[in-house]
Amino acid sequence: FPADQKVENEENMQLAQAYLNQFYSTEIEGSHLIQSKNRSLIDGKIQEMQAFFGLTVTGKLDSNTLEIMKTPRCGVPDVGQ
Amino acid sequence: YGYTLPGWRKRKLTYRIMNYTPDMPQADVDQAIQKALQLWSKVTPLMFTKIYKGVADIMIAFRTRVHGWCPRHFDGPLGVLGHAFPPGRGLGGDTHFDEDENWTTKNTTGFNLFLVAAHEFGHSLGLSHSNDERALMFPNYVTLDPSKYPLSQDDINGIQSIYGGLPTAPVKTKGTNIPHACDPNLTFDAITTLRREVMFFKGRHLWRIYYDIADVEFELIASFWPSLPADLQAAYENPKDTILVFKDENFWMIRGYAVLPDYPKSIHTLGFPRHVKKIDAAICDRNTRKTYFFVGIWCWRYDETTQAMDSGYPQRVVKQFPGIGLHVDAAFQHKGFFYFFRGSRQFEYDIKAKKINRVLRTNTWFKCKEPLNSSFDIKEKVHSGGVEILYHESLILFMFSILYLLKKLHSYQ
Repeated sequence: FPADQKVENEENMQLAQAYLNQFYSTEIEGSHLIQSKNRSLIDGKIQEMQAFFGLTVTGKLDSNTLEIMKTPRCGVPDVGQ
Repeated sequence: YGYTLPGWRKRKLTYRIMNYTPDMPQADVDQAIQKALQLWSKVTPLMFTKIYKGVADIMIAFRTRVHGWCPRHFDGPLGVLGHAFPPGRGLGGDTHFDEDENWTTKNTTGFNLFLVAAHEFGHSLGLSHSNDERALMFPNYVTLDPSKYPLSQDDINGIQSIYGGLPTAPVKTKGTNIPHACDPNLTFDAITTLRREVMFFKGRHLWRIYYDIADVEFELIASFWPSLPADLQAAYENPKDTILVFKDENFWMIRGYAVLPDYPKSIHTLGFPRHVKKIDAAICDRNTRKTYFFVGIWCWRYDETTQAMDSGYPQRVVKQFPGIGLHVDAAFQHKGFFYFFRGSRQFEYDIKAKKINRVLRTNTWFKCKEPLNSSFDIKEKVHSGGVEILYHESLILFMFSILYLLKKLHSYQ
């Protein structure tokens, strides 16, 4: 049975939101109503994260980016405040 | 690398371990934390002192989820492993580990506390994350070969940009001396076999000889095992394909080119009494699987099978090995003989007959030309940090010359 692509994508996006909230500072709200407003903010943060890790900067949640996000890590943000 | 200035304004910092994880013995936690701090103190002027009560600069704790007044929360197993705060008052410098992780110092499942602590202390000292994948300050956890030195040049550059390098100490003459293989007064710190090789330790260097090959290699100890100290005092190969090296009250266990994790350990864990502070030499008899440890004029015998000291020891060296009365600098076994080294002399010892077979110079293993003199009368070729002794090339040339002359004579006849 193929995985439910929609559910998987939603799970990945939740993971990415939690990750970016934790390490790239700006709170990103998860509500469906304001999701579209957040979209560009999330893309920008993903780009920032991809640049830091030397990944190809696409702003998209590709497999390499997800892999880095899933790897256990230190709980200190990558950017100085 | 990234950093926040000015870092700590003082160079002597205190740390305190507030609580312990149940995943590991307390002594292992203490050791992991100490080793992690030492990584940084070895490349900076910083010094760390452990305190047991009151407020330390670096307060270390194992916590879960939302904990106390800490603005950062943990997230259960995996995800975030630990966090630390940059230098400053209050939370500044404090380091927390997520107790929901499985902590270990063994190379098994779980997260290596030493590595995570070393990373977090980088933050406690003012470093932020590096995007150099080889750096300890790279934010993602990477398991590391325990024998590998965890700091990258990026980490060292980062921390030294805050605190500067090590203070310049007066140069120790002993440390800069390069020993010469054919010096007639050559002495050794320690000797051990390693599979089909023999290693002779001296200061920061070692010579390697191979049973089947004429070459002698000369290397820095640190090029094989960066974490080992210089001036080792004893070494031996045990029957489990492992070598043990000793300095003062500590010993390290090495397999191949890896120093095993959890070392150094105290020599007293081997069964030595507290008053023994160092070991002069060690040798394992491959036939009996018994190891002899030499301490001054005394020797202990250790059973490698039962992993315990034999009763009835220590005995005087002279009683165990008649003819070898005084202390021993180094020893190893080859082709059934024991070779004991004291000063610039070497004693080939027949362990069955219990007598000295021959007395030799220490450096007979290096194929020096006889007679030896201090002018170092063999050709040495230095390349890639090693010294290759060319005695055999001369010998081969000499043999060819004789063959050539014989052939000429034959043709005249």
